[in-house]
Amino acid sequence: GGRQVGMTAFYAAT
Amino acid sequence: MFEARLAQGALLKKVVEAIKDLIEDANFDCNSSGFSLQAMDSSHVSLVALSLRADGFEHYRCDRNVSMGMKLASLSKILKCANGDDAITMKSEDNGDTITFMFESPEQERLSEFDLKLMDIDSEHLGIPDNEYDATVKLPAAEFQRIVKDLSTIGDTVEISVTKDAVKFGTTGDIGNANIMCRQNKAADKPDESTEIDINEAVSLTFALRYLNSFAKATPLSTHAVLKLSKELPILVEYHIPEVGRLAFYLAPKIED
Repeated sequence: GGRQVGMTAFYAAT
Repeated sequence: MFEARLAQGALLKKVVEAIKDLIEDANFDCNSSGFSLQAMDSSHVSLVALSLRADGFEHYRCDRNVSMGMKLASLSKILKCANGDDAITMKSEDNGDTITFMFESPEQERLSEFDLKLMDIDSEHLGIPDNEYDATVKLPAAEFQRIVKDLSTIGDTVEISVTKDAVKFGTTGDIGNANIMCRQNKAADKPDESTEIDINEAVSLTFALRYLNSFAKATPLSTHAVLKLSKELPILVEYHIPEVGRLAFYLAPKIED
């Protein structure tokens, strides 16, 4: 079912 | 000081029940516009964003911005001591190390107070832009809960595909595979049962069912769940809390290598 990526791969910390 | 009274205390109980298994502890941020939280699960695969507007409370006062760290399991223990029809007031002094929860029964014949110790929590806050999504699906919250529960009995992941007039949920597992399709249905006489699809571009993404099942614990908060999908972006699963705010969940997709 593919590789799980994390949220931080999409959005930067503020 | 911070003080906020929610006449429908049950809302707060439902919010905490919906997120306590996903996140262990979190900072609740209070400012003059409202009460909010953003937190990721321990593996940083999903994110919870809660926002309760100041005008959704019966009374709301926040003299300066505060961030109150709480352990969700402890908060849940305390809120379980409130009855479903109690009003709940939260209070905390500036620089205080506790938050007080006051529960009032409708006739005010029973008043209880519970103090919860606040904690210092290091949390990473992500900036999530207010994107336009390729596809938006609004479906009954109970229907979404049932779909992800049923598919979990077959597989671990779900492929969600949205086209102009239908959304398809598919999974594959050791015993076989399963597909559930929901067609657009804007029944004006039964608005609570409507399924609405708004699409700019057809989209298909794969997600871990475990997290979607966890998000579906927010079902008691809203008649509908709203799914927002864009190619190669996390899915947004939103539960609108009428007149008060929203509870939203983001989940990173599974990517084919």
